[in-house]
This record gives sequence, structure tokens and C-alpha cells, in this order.
Amino acid sequence: SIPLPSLRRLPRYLNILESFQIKGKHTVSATDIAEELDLKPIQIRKDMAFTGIVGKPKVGYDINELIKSIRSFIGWHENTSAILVGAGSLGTALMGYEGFLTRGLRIEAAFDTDTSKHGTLIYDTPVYPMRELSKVVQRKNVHLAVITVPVSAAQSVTDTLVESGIKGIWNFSPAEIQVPEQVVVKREDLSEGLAVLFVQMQEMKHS
Amino acid sequence: SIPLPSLRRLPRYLNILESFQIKGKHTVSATDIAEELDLKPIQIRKDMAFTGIVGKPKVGYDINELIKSIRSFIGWHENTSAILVGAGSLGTALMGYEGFLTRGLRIEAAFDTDTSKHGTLIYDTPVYPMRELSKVVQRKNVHLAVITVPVSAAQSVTDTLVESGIKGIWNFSPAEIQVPEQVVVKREDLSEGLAVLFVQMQEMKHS
Ligand SMILES: NC(=O)c1ccc[n+]([C@@H]2O[C@H](COP(=O)([O-])OP(=O)(O)OC[C@H]3O[C@@H](n4cnc5c(N)ncnc54)[C@H](O)[C@@H]3O)[C@@H](O)[C@H]2O)c1
Ligand SMILES: NC(=O)c1ccc[n+]([C@@H]2O[C@H](COP(=O)([O-])OP(=O)(O)OC[C@H]3O[C@@H](n4cnc5c(N)ncnc54)[C@H](O)[C@@H]3O)[C@@H](O)[C@H]2O)c1
Repeated sequence: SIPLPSLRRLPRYLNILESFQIKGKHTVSATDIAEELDLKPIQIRKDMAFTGIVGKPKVGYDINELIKSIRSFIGWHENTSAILVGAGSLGTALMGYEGFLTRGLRIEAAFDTDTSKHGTLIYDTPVYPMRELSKVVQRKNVHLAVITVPVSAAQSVTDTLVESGIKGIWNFSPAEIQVPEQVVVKREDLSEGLAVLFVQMQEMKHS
Repeated sequence: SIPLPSLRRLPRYLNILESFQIKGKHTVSATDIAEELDLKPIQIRKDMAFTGIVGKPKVGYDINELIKSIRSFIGWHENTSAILVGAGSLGTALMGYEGFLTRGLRIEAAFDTDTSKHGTLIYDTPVYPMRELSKVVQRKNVHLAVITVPVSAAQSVTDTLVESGIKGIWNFSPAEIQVPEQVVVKREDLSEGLAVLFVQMQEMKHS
């Protein structure tokens, strides 16, 4: 299977390809992409090969075909339903983010313990009480959940999600949640990016 | 200098250490931390050594000392001012996030082209028009900026920031912004996490 660094580069390639498409280009070479990202062309060719597409010598890649190949490799060519737990400030921003729709992710429903949010719509997403979670997950055949609850609530929310049949959790809380083996967790911790930025700025100041 | 994967682990160690502190523990071993994160104790010891602290054989580390050492290594022991450009839905969530204060990051001012936001406060942060940016950056001696504007505006906003003297940019837009050599950029692209989650869920389904 594809190495993690290569997989992480694929969305960046998609952004570049889409911006070339807007400029009216139809073909692109590995070198064109490499220049935008400060990488070597061989790295681009290797990464693209994982998605099953190979460039034609002298011509390069057909941009439409490349976009289709990357999207289908990741799974963004079809619609994927998700639910979100914790309709607070970050949860609200994520529900309003149009970037998810272009990647096939639709947040179908949100859940929260705050009764004043029950029965409301946030960017067209209905908010339900936690007791409705299992029923909605099974009725809408949802496998993916986004967690944007406070760190103290993250593990108990995770347990509820796993019991309801959720198979993948995108965890925005800094908690280290424990899940059974067949459930996948992806953490998003803004502190990691912040730490990298701080240390790189210090290194730049002293160089 | 510290390798990137080690640097990225430091905020996770801080979260674990803070949760041990809340439970009333005073010392911790590399093994205690390793168990929480599914890592090997040798990896923990190596990472901690980069921050300048070494554990005592048989006793381990003093938790308070370890927290202090990691925070000061990253630069979170002192206050760092930042500005934010693009006071929209993600920018608003970031301005309201208390997690930044505990890492010494204070968003002092926000800037936006939307005149209806000028003169307002978002979570106590004043919103100014773009023409005030340079003056505020110099008056408050700010070196760091967060960008949460649409992708089409990201490069022109970056150019304004670089001209005003900003040295580090935390870029939440998917644009590949170009900066001069002495400016540091850290991208946060949620699509990377989403791609990893999707592919890992597919791999789990077929295993
Ligand atoms: N706001 C940000 O920019 C930001 C950035 C990075 C990380 N985070 C993390 O994201 C999480 C949410 O942050 P926020 O700023 O949106 O907080 P918030 O307080 O605005 O929102 C939290 C929401 O979760 C709900 N909630 C609390 N306990 C619950 C439970 N047991 N079950 C279901 N819902 C519950 C609350 O009612 C609230 O609506 C936190 O873990 C935070 O550390 C936030
Ligand atoms: N909302 C999310 O959850 C989310 C997630 C990931 C990435 N992003 C990225 O973050 C950025 C912001 O997203 P959002 O959802 O907050 O959008 P938004 O439309 O809610 O906010 C954008 C803000 O930027 C301001 N703006 C536009 N052009 C400007 C300029 N030239 N100078 C200064 N301000 C300007 C707008 O007035 C608006 O207030 C986008 O690039 C988006 O791709 C958002």
C-alpha cells in the first residue's frame, strides 16, 4: 500500500492540478508539478504511479485523467456520509466548509448535549440529542464520524460511536482516544503545526 | 536540530503529561508515556533528550520539570503575539480557541475586507480593515500571522504580510503561497488528514 508521505502529498497535487485546469491547461508534466512544490519530478512520478496512472513520455499526464485517478484512489469520487459530534465553534466551522463537498464528504447530522441546539440547523445540518445517534447512524448507513467535543468528553463519545457501528473517527480534540482494532482514528492536533512553526521561526532567527 | 517527527510528538507528550498531572502524579517513566501512545520507551527518551532533559535511572522524569523543558524548547513558555487575516467561520473558531492561550499564542487583532466586521470584537479580538495591517504589526511588534482567507486571496494577503514585516505564516487556505527565503510558512490542510482517514478505512475494510 502507499507510504504515508506520498498519500499526504496527493491532496496538494489535486490543488495544483485544479489550478492548472482553471488556467485552461490540458496536459501537465511531473516537472510542472515539481516546480510548484519544490520537489523532484521523480518523486511526483513515483507518487502518481501508486494511484495507477503513468505519464506518457514527452507528453506527460492528461490533467482530467490524473484528477480522476487521484480522486478515485483516495475515495473522493463518490459520496461519503459522516456525522459530527460537538456542534460548537470548531464543529460549526467544519459544517460550513464547502471544501468537504468537493471531496465527497457530506456531514449528514450533528449531535450535541446542549439542548438549546436540538432541532436547529447549522449550515443545513440538523442537530440531534446524543440518544438519537445510534438510530441515525444505522438509518443513514454512516461509517465515519467527526469529533469536536471538549477533551473531557472525547473518550465517552468515542465509545458511543464505536457501539453504534462507526468505523472511522476524525478526532479534533487533543485526547488520545482508545478504540478497538477494527476502528481507524485520525487525529488533527493544531498544536503540532504550531510547534513546527514556532521552532522553524526560532531556527530562522538564529541562522 | 530536532527531526520533524520528534518535534511533532512533543505536543502529544505535553497532553499526556498534563493529564498525569491532573491525576496527581509527580514522576513519570518513558515507559508510562510510551504505553499511552503505542511507541517504544527508547523513542520517548530520544525525543526528550532533544529538549535538553534526561531522566534519572530507576526514577524517571519529574513531570513539572519535563513540562517546563518541552514548553521552553518549543517557545510556549512565553507570550507570542499574532494577527489573523480572514475573520470568517474558521478564523472565528480559531480566535475563540482557548487552547492557543495555554501555548502562549495570543491573537491580538484580526483583519478582513468585509466592512461590516470592521470595529467589531470577535471573542475580544478587534477586527480592522486591511489598510491598518502594517501599522498594527509594527506598533504591536508582531511576527506571526494566521491566514484564513479564501484560496483566491491567499497570495495577495501573503504579500501584504511579508511587506509589513511578518516572519512566520500559518496558512489554513489550500493555496501554495510563495514567500521570500527568510519567511517561514506552515500549511494546515485538512484534506491531508481526510485522505489518510479515507485510505486507512478502505485498507481496514479489505483486510
Ligand atoms: N476552536 C478551535 O479552533 C479548535 C482548534 C483546535 C482544536 N479544537 C478542539 O476541538 C474541540 C472543540 O472545540 P470548540 O472550540 O469547538 O469548543 P466548544 O465548546 O465551542 O464546542 C464543544 C461542543 O461540544 C458539545 N459537547 C460537550 N460535551 C459533549 C458530549 N459529551 N457529547 C456531545 N457533545 C458535547 C458542547 O455542547 C459544544 O457544543 C476541543 O476538543 C478543542 O480542543 C478546537
Ligand atoms: N471552515 C473550515 O472548516 C475550513 C477548513 C479547512 C480549511 N479552510 C480554509 O480556510 C479559509 C477560510 O475558510 P472559511 O470557511 O472561514 O471561509 P469564510 O468565507 O467563512 O471566511 C473567509 C473570510 O476572509 C475574508 N476575506 C476574503 N478576501 C479577503 C482578503 N483579500 N483580505 C482579507 N480578508 C478577506 C472574508 O471577508 C471572510 O470573512 C479557506 O481558504 C478555506 O479553504 C476552512
